[in-house]
Amino acid sequence: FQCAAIITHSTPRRNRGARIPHQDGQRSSKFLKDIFASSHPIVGHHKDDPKDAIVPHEYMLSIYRTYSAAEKLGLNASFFRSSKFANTITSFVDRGTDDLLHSPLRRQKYLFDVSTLSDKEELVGAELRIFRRATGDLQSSLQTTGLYDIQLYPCRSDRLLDSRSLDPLDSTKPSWEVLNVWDTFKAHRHHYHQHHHQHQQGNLLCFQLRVTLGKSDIEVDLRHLGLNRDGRPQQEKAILVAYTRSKKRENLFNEMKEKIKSRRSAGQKEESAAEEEAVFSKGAKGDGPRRRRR
Amino acid sequence: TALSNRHGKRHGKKSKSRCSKKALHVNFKELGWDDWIIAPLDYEAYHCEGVCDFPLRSHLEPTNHAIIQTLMNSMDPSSTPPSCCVPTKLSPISILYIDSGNNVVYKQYEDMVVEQCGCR
Repeated sequence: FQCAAIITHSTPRRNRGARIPHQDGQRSSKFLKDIFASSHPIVGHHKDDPKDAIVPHEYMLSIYRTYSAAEKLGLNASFFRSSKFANTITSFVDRGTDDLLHSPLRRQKYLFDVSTLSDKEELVGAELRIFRRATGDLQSSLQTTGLYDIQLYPCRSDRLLDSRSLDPLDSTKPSWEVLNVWDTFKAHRHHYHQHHHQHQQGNLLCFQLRVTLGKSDIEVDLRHLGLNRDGRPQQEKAILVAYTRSKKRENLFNEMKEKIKSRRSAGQKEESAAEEEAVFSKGAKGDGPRRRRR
Repeated sequence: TALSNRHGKRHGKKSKSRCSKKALHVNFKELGWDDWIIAPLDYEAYHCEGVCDFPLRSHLEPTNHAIIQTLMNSMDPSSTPPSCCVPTKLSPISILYIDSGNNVVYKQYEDMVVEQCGCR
């Protein structure tokens, strides 16, 4: 056995560096402080346009904290059952909005562009995580008999992917609903890679959510369960999480090349050429532009 | 036999230190990678430095080939260079980064930190 400190994200930011006693008295504040200090919650990535700042989801930050703390203890995070033995975990944040024309809100669509997922990596797990906000509707939940049934379907079929029961009394408390979408994601990837030349609008994965009263077909207004998406901060948005495992040793420079390619295709040729110049000239002692490019 | 006196000094020249693990602090910000790496922005990678001279210490876990090469080098330095001081054990680190689709990704990168050096 080895002792490990797993930090719940509810720990107030003020005393994140607080000393966490261990059975063997080892003080963990030093290395935990390093981890917290190094994980910057908000990263301005498009320097010229701060509104495009990418805010990592709290779920991903807690994965990073937990697995890097484990590494500092000499534990290999990809052996964890919770990580499904994956060494890469990709999060796709929901950017959709509800169709408020239809009131009440019976169904929601969740659409994700998963084209950046490498096809060389094996998909070992996938889940859709949806945050159910607290609703003050205690009255109606007391009157509701039986359980709610949260159901998830692909957008273009009635085949149930996964479902969760929810006690009306619990429906007033906020919580994350985690729905397993591994099978459909695997089937989608297989189908996409065989026919991707036909897919004009890119590699999109679409889910549809509804909630019924027990096993009946009576659909509940999703707003009564705090599932409406309007006004959600970044940390409460739904995320699709894909767990993948790369077969051969992962080359750090893949991400570098991806980054440069994506910037070039976004039409920022001059800037990226200048950036590429700066990056490569740091390493190589080239005597001319051609050598530096090599 | 290699011509060196008891303190490892050869003809008055201070002898280089033996193959061992040395500090190497990597700063992704200085590498210009902080536009895609969220965390960590720096880490201790270490590196291996020093000579692999005769006789090789056991903690350097030499391969048989390295033992033979070191022996040949000590007998006739012009015949072959000494074996190399390289990492023999490495460990991974976790990196949280932004991919080309602006998605946040956690990845465990193998072989990022030197745990042990040796002669090979």
